[in-house]
Amino acid sequence: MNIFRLSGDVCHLVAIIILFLKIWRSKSCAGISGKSQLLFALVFTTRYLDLFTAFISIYNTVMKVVFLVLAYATVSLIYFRFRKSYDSESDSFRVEFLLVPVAGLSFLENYSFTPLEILWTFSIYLESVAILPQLFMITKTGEAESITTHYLFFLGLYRTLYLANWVWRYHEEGFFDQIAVVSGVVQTIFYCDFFYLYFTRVLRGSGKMTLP
Amino acid sequence: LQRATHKDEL
Repeated sequence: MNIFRLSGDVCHLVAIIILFLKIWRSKSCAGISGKSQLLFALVFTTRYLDLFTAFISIYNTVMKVVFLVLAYATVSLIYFRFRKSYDSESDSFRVEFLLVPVAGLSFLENYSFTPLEILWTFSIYLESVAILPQLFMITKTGEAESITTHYLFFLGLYRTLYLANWVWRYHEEGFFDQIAVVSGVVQTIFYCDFFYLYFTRVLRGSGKMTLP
Repeated sequence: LQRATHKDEL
């Protein structure tokens, strides 16, 4: 464990909590892509199947459980409890265009052709594109509440910190996970445009982020 | 592809 990975995990947890509390307290999921949240729940489900078979550490187990619980709780808020406020009209990204290529690639490029390994690879590839429905929805509506942009900021920051973690681990331990690193770079690239808008719009105190 | 040694990352 290193400071980059730990702060990355904390940012990830903060992002998920920000989103959950925003929906819970405002009793509305307006402007939130349910599809992205479904994809994240799928990412955690396919990645943490070793929750009961491989014990790494208390921290590892606790964080996996917390991520799974919060992911499914957020999905249930969007699709059940506050479904009247769910804007399915704007959440129109065709997720099959993500799932099919990601599934295909996880069968082609993986470390070993076993169910657990292919599902883990699927979750890594899927996570790098899971935010696209949300980013697409923001471009479609042309705006995002500032709390939603803070959610996206921490979510983008977490994988950026993981990139630093991988540089550190390669330097310190010679550890290099090619699939995770390549996907992490792709994932972070998708946030670049958002990061630019975030720093130039939201942090300048203009509150809401309105796209040009 | 070379197998990642261990899956200790979230």
